[in-house]
Amino acid sequence: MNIFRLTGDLSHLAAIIILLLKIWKSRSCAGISGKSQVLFALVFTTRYLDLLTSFISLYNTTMKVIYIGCSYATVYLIYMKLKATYDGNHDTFRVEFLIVPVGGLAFLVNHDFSPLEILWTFSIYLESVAILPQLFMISKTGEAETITTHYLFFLGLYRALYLINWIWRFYFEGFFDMIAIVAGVVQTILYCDFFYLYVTKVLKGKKLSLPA
Amino acid sequence: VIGQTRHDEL
Repeated sequence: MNIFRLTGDLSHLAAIIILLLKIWKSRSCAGISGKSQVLFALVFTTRYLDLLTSFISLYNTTMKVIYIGCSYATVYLIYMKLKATYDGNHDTFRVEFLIVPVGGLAFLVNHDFSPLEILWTFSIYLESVAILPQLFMISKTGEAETITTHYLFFLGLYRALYLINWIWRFYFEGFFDMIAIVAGVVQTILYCDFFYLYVTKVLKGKKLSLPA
Repeated sequence: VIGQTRHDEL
């Protein structure tokens, strides 16, 4: 464990909690892409099946349980409890265009052709594109609530910090995982234009609105 | 490889 990975995990946890609290307190999921949240629940489910097969540390297990619990709670709020506030007309990204290629790639490019490893690889590839429905929805509505931009900032920051963690681990431990690194670079690149808008607008107190 | 999994990261 290193400071970049720990900060990354805490940034990820912050993002997940910010979103869940925003939806729960405002009793509304307006502007939130339910499709992206379903994809994240799928990412955690397929990646953390090793909760059943191996124990790494209390930290590892606790964080996995929290991530899975919060992501399912978020999906439940969006599609069940607060369904009336879900903006389905703007959440129209075709997720099958993500899941099918990612599923195929996981079979073709992986470290080991075993079920757990294929699912882990699928989860890594899926996570790198899971935010696309949310970014697409913001481009369609042309704006995002400020709290939603903070959620996206911490979510994007977490994988950027993981990239530094992988540089650190390569240098000090000789560890590197090409699949996670390539997917992590793609994932972070997808946030770049959002990061630009976040820094130039939201941090200056303006609302995030895209030229419609 | 740790236990059944090779991945120690979240």
